[in-house]
Amino acid sequence: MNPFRILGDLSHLTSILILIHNIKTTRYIEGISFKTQTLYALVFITRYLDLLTFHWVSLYNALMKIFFIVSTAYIVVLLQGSKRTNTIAYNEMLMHDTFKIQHLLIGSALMSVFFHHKFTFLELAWSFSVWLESVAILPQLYMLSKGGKTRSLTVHYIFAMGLYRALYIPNWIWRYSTEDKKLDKIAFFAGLLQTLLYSDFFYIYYTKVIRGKGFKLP
Amino acid sequence: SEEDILHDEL
Repeated sequence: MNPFRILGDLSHLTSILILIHNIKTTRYIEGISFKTQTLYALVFITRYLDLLTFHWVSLYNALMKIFFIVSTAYIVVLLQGSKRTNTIAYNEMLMHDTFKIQHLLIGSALMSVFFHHKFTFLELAWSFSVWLESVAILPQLYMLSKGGKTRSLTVHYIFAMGLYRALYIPNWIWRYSTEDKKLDKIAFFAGLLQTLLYSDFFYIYYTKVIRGKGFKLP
Repeated sequence: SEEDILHDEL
């Protein structure tokens, strides 16, 4: 593994830990898109079905996969749990979470039918998850562009998520040049799309929150 | 038989 890949994985892991820490320590969940977090849980469950075959790439790979499934599922459970403990915040969160995710699910399913490595259940599920991950941030982006309520989404979470996507690009360039010109085209193009969406996410965050903050301060 | 595809990235 090259340094970009390791740092990319670690920043992804960090972003999830930051989000969990935020949800647990602050009462503000309004800025979080429940739909985006649910889509991420679906992404990891459908991508890592290969865990069940026990043809594991490495211990590192298997442990990271288990971490991503468990931690994203935990985020969904935490958000869902706030329905009882913090009803007002929960309703606020859902009220602004109005992006239609059916389109993302259908689009990703179609992309996986057109672009896959093999026409098998595991490979179709893998491709579906890669395409879904590339667009799963859209409900969050949409929510942010409409309301700009981002108290619990800290700069650190977005920075870590953006860093993870950005680092995967030099990782692919590194791998392409060192590993016999091999490149996973599906992961590469879906990854590029995702990185573009993240740069938009950061731009909106910057204009709405960082610059907007100056106006709101008493 | 074809080899299984190894998705080594996360």
